[in-house]
This record gives sequence, C-alpha cells and structure tokens, in this order.
Amino acid sequence: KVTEEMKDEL
Amino acid sequence: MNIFRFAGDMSHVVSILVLLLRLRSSKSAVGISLKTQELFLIVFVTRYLDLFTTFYSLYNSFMKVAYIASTTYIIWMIRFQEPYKSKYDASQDSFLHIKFAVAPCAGLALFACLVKGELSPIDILWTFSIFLEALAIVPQLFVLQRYREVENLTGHYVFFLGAYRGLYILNWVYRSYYEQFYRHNWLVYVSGAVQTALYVDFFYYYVVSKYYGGKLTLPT
Repeated sequence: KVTEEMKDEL
Repeated sequence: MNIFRFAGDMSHVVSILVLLLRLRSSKSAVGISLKTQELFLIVFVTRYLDLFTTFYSLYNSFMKVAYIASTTYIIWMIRFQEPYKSKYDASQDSFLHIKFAVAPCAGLALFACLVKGELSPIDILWTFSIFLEALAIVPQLFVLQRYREVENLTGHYVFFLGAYRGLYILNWVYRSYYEQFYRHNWLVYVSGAVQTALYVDFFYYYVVSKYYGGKLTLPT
C-alpha cells in the first residue's frame, strides 16, 4: 500500500 | 530497524535530555527558541496520529509518546514555570512567525497529497509534518546567531539534533539497499536533505571549536 511508505520511522 | 536509524533516534533522545539539562542547570531559557519547540510539538502531534490507527512496535509507540511528552514539558517550563518564564525574552525569538511556517507547509502538503491521491486527513497531516520538521530548527539557529557565543549545552543540543538528521539519511541509504519492499518517498528525502543542510554551517563551527578547544562563537 502506497501510503505506508516510511511511516514506520519516527 | 537498522543501526543508523537506532543511532539517529538515540541521538534525538540525547538532544532532548541535553536540552532539559541545559534548562535545569542554567535556570533560564536564554538562547533557547520556544518557537522551535512549539514547531516540533506541532510536527510530533500531526505525524504521530497513527498512534491511534497503526501499531508498529512497542519501541515505536513509546518513542512517539516520549517525544510528545518531553516537548510539551519543555514548552510548559518556558511558558509557565519560574524562573524560565520571566527570563524568557520573546523579542530574541522573533524570527519566523509560526503561521508563516505552518501555512506554506500545509499548502504544500495538501498539494502533494492531491497529486499522489492520498486524501485521508492522516496522510495529509503526516506529509505536512515532514515539511514542517525541515523548518522547525530555523528559529533556534536564528537565536544562536543573535547571541553569537553559544553556551556549551545549547551547542550540544543542536549538534545532537543535527546528528539525528544526518543519521536518518544514512538510514534511508541503508534501507533502499537492504529492504526488498522498501518504497522511496522523494518528499521525505528532499525535506530531510534540506533539514540536514540547515545544520551544516553550525556543524562546521561546532567541530572547529571542539577541535581547538575554544568557545563556540558564530560569525556575524
């Protein structure tokens, strides 16, 4: 899913 | 998680601890930009809304809460607690009105999300926080420039914040090499690069002053 990119970073 | 990202996060934590130490030890917020802290709080609150929607890890959630709580505490100290409150001089921290940082970032985020077709408020606010974070340090750098002679712990604070951003760039390089399903986000890269570039000048004078063992003084 495109919106998940890099969103695990703080 | 990789070593660069972890080291970056730890550097960020150290910077916040150094700032708290700096406030407590000197019993004043002279040389510290309240505006930068408020911008960081806006960044954290808008970016970490996914605390309510997505669980990544205990580490991730803990850090998010810690950043929001510690920044809120710092702002509360400077705004409402003595002796910080009466010693705080807003006229020294006049650069970049918050709305002039927030409005362009909001416009840009809205535009970027429209182009990408990401229309959920959480996505738009996340993108907004990415842009705003790049600008958040500007008032602090401006305050340093005003006083020219940078107090030791304040210098360390900005150094660790800059190190955190630098390490995040290494983290992105690492991730794009070693993570098979890694998705590049160029907006994050560009604002991350801009943000790191803002620290370069400070880093130069910081390293030179440490090398020669002198005081950290910025040129006019």
